[in-house]
Amino acid sequence: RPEPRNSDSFDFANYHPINEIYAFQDMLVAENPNLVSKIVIGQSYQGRDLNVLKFSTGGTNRPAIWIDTGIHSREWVTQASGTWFAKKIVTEYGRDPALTAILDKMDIFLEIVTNPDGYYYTHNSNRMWRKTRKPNSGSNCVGVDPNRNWDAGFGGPGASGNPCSETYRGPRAHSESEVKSIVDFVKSHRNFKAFISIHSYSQMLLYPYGYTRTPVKDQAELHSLAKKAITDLASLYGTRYRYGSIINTIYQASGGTIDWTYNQGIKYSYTFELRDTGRYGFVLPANQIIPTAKETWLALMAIMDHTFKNPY
Amino acid sequence: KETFEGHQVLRIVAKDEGQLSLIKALEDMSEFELDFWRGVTDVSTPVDIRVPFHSLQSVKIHLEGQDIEYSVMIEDLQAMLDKEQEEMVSAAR
Repeated sequence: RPEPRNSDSFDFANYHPINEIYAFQDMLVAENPNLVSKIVIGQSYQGRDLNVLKFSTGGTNRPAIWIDTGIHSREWVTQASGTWFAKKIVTEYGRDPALTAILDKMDIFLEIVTNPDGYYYTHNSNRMWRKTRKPNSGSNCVGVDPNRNWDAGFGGPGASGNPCSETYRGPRAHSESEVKSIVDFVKSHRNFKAFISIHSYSQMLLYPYGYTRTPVKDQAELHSLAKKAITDLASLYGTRYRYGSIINTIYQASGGTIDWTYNQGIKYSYTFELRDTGRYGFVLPANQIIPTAKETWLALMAIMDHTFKNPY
Repeated sequence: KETFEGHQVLRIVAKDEGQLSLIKALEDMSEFELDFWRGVTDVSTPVDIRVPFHSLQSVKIHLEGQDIEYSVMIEDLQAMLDKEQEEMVSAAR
């Protein structure tokens, strides 16, 4: 594939292997040294860098918003949307008054390939791979579900103890370096105000909890913000989303990302499940990448704007 | 490289809670090697399951035997993946 000369000529309307996404990240940093930097928060099991793009206009340890995509590697539309979000932030800063106001006071951190070993594996060995790629001692089956490995209700119902299961929780909480690296980064930063983890598919916007029926103390606010976000999302193409707490809207899931982040005090913790509801599942055609990213961006802006205007 | 010739993705819709439990019970039938793309949530939400070719007939008989409605969301997964791959290659060119 001819190397794009700059991030403007990157082909956002197609899926890309990991090396091309990593090259795009470096290009974006090189082109925008006063806005974008790359932080390597750790390595995956197989030694790939865990890259986080930091969008900042200055200050020190400003209140921050986290967005991650691709924690389940086969959910390709999420990594592709994350790449588009990165470019959108750079393009809109200084143009979009809402985003400019946010970035003048807050930082945005974006991890596009949150499960790089799994993502590489989907391109080269098994397109349907979801988990990490760390072998499990005592089993022929490989990998842990990185969205069941967090220290939030870990080990409870809603995850499997069987290494061969797609929802295998792992031998202990934070056993996966892909998870532990985010945990350590969030704990050391100590000033995240929103945490958005993006999955596909089934078109839902979810907030904690997944491991317990106990409502979060901020349920009313998170519910009304979710409603606003999915209304903005639907305004573009009419894509319909359901919303609510994880346990009430889909099923019980223990060890989940946003349950942990919420319990760390990050109030605006959400999980997206992007397109599709229709015919494609995880094999969403590339021609739906940009429409999906554009509509999701409207929901992200609703959440980021609310976070900015409601400091805590 | 793992390929998926003949794998189908079935979209299963439970009529009631009883059928939902029967669908959930499929999760424990490891011999079918099912891959739940969309897990069991509630009666109003369809369940999508990737079924390997070798299990297709057994699974369909199992569902029909319990009067559980399903449709074929993806006829041949590998054909879709081949198309996705072609698109990536042609975009690269």
